[in-house]
Amino acid sequence: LGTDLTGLGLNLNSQESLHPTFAGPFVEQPCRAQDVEYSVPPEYLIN
Amino acid sequence: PLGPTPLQKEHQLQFQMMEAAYYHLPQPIDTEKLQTYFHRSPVQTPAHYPQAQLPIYDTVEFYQRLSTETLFFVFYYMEGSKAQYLAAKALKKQSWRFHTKYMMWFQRHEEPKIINDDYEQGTYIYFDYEKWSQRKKEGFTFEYKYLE
Amino acid sequence: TDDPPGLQEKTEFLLKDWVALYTQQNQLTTRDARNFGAFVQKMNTYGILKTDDLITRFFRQATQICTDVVYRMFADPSLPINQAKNKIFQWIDAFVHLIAMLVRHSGEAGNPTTKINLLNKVLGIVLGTLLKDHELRGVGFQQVGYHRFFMMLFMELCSADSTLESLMHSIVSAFAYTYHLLNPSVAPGFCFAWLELISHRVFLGRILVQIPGQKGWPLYAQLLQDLFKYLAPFLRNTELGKPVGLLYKGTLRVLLVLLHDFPEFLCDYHFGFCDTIPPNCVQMRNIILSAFPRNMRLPDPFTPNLKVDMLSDSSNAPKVCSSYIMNIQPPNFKKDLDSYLKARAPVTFLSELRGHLQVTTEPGTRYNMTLMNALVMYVGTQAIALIRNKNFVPNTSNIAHSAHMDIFQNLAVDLDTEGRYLFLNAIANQLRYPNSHTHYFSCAVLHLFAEANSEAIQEQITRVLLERLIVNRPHPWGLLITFIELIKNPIYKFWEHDFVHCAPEITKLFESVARSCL
Repeated sequence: LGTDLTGLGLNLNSQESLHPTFAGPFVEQPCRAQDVEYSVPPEYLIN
Repeated sequence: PLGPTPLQKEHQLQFQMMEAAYYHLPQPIDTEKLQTYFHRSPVQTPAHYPQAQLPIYDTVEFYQRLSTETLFFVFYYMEGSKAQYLAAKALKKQSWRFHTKYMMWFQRHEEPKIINDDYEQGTYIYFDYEKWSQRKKEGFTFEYKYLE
Repeated sequence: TDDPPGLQEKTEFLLKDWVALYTQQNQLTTRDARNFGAFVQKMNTYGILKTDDLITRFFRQATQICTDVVYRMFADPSLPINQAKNKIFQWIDAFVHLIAMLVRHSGEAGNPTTKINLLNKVLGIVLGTLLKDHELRGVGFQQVGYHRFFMMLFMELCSADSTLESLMHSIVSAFAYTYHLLNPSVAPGFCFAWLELISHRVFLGRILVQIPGQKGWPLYAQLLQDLFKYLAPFLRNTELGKPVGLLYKGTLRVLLVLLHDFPEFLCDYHFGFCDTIPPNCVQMRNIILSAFPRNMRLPDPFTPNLKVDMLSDSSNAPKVCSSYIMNIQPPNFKKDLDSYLKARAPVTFLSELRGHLQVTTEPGTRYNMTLMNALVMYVGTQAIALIRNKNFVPNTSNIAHSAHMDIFQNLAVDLDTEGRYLFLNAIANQLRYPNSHTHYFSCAVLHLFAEANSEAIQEQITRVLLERLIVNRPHPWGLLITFIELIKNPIYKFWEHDFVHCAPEITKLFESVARSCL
């Protein structure tokens, strides 16, 4: 009977595209903002 | 009516390799830039804690609701990520300005005493990330060429 | 074996030097360019850059050194896993950065060929090292180093850089081709990392969105095909076991992202995917068949008196980006088929049809499913063209009494249960969003039901449709409207058949479906 695909951690009703925050095939929830690489100005890389 | 088909020899070999790989699964940390803080290895929190992200969590509007301290925390501890980018935008909306030479955030404390095309001089508040506190700086010359 | 004497020591020395440089600079761009320039000088001094062959040997040695670091770190029981990984990643990230800088700065500014050749060379070397490592170490193989290498190199070559941006198509193609050569059937010990690599959010964005003109789509379709081919034998034996279960669940997640963000991609390549997905993977196949173009509004299938042939979309042929006609083999069979479609001759064609489709006597693998799918698709599309040429819209009457329907009826009657199951599946795989194929094949399967000369055929048609409906969502629109028509339209006398009342729960099931329809 397959599985309930709404339980795989993807917000299938989202108006936004899912792939930019897709955390991967083995992860239950989308990427958080701190997980997504972003090309910030080099001065921000302080550490 | 097709029913199961016995795995051929090559599939059994494939299964063994896959099963071995199952015990060294890729982890989120494996594909994340080496960084000193906050690897993406989510910790299992008690189920009664909100597990799903807030719907608008990655928008500037959401970050504008955060306290200044929180924005600085996100900015300095989640570098190179979208969160840092959003925190920077929210700070600017709270009239903080990033100094690209000192790599610190400044905010005017009062009307500057001197102001011209190249710089303004006056009393500022700045965020000292080493002492992790906001401090006042009298007579500081803020040169626009260092404004990000 | 035939590396020049001293090359390994030189490589080790240079790589250690670069790792030290990279780790302390920690990517501060200011020092980065200067460090790189100085390091290239040093490589030159050591003669590494003298010939193409030496550069290749250097990269192979360096890859081997990084691989050795992985196994050395993992072999140290005193080292916690994350510290071992940090050490490994320092080496690999540095090696990746060196490669990215060499790709970025090699060749003249306007000449991308040198850069892409260098990238392909390095990808090929790492691929070769991985496959050799995979073969030599067997179940001791560790994917983590290679996974890191491919991911970080791709991310670095995708980071904001105007030079590389213009080469994006070639860069993405190079990685897609490498992943194809590295697919799970070739390197099953790398399968989990592989699925992560091909479904990474940046890779998806690049290959499906940012390469203009959908030129990345065929590359990505090939990678999905590789994945289905690998999974097929395991999924066919439904008890999955944890590793296959995890890979299967990961595949569902990727397909759901594609269904949500790139439905047109699934629409265009559905045929090839259905050729590879085992017929018992009903829900996974339904995800693909449920895709419809985002600009299309689907009429509610439960609309009373919905006239499918009146829908404007029902006259548009869907894009089918699979060369299925090539699968109609051997050539003289295709010639006889065309001749029969044209002139209903040779008359022996129908009686020989089953012989062409049956490949073994082994139950469960008796028939060539690829040929079956191609045959049904080809005959159907030829029928649609013929009817359209007469300026008709296909419907359950004008599709009858034709060479095309002769073939379908012959298959329905002449095949055994297994063969007929594959035949009916080939038809049901075309019941998708409103288009001319959905409409024709919907009429065809209903016509086969109405004209069946045995209840067994009607029962099997019902089973094939029902097994696609009783699985969890999503359900293709074309499947819903076909089943609703079957149970609603009195000419099919659906409710009079014994098999509809063969068990109380079946009767209840049909009645619940009927209630939701009517």
